[in-house]
Amino acid sequence: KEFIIRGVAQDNNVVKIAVLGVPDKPGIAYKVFSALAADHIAVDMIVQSIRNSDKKINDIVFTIAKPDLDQVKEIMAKIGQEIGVIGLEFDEDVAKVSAVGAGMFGNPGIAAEMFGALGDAGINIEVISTSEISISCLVRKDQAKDAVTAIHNRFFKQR
Amino acid sequence: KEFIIRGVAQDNNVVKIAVLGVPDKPGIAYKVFSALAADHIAVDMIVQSIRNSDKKINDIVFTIAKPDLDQVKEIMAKIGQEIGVIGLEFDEDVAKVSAVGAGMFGNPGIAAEMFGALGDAGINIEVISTSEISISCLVRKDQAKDAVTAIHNRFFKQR
Ligand SMILES: C[C@@H](O)[C@H](N)C(=O)O
Ligand SMILES: C[C@@H](O)[C@H](N)C(=O)O
Repeated sequence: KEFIIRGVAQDNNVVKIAVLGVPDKPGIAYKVFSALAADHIAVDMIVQSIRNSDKKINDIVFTIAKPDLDQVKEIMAKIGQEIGVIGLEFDEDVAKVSAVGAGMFGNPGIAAEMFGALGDAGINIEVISTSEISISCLVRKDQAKDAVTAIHNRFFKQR
Repeated sequence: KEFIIRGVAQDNNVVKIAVLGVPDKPGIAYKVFSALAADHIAVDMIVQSIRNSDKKINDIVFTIAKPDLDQVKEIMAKIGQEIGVIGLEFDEDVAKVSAVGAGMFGNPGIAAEMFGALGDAGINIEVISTSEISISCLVRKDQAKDAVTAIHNRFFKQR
């Protein structure tokens, strides 16, 4: 098994923001992120999946750095009013763990191994986002260190 | 406005698979992707957000290449039985459009502009996934060409 991951990264300085039940129509994602851009708020992950039940609304999840939380709460309260949302969630108890490497593209074995490492360690994966060069998961903050160790051992130590 | 995107990519050869209502507990994502890896199915995007209603279940969305669809349907029917899912959705009518560049990391202005270009063109964003070097959206396949043009004009032509 030739693994192409270069390393495992961890970021404890993240806050997960969930904008729940936004209208699923053109221009809504723009309203959310242009409001953040206007106040120069750095955004890391942006994740939007499908909504199983009501197809007319959707949830947008994104992460910011902890120091920006108070400002983002104000921005989202205003935007929430403007676009109409079911709710807003702010979760500081998360951390991002990522497997990074070249050409992860398309190799489900990499994702499976990472998810398997977390599963075997009893760590629940809350959010997943992938790209050509990385796979990122949000987990509970108090499990981040175990998560990094589990992923690292799965890809590096035991081969 | 200094934009750092290098280009806009489009992929019409994708199928969006949604595994709806899986148990939200450790090891489940591993079961799904190890089954795909065992059959050498290339997976592109993997997106899992939060589930607004029932917190004990979640939806996992991923994309594959069209030629693998029949095989993936078989794999997912088996896995669906094994882990217990509410439903499976296979959608061939999607395309992926991505803005790629260096150091997109943290600049919400890039994401906002891309989402704004799609919004102004009346194109609904169905799925979003971001990384340090790219922002990807799934849109209706018949809007993919307009989506690429709208994003391209927003970042390149009019400055
Ligand atoms: C929910 C949000 O992404 C919406 N679909 C949009 O296109 O902006
Ligand atoms: C839903 C799935 O991602 C689950 N939470 C897991 O950890 O595997």
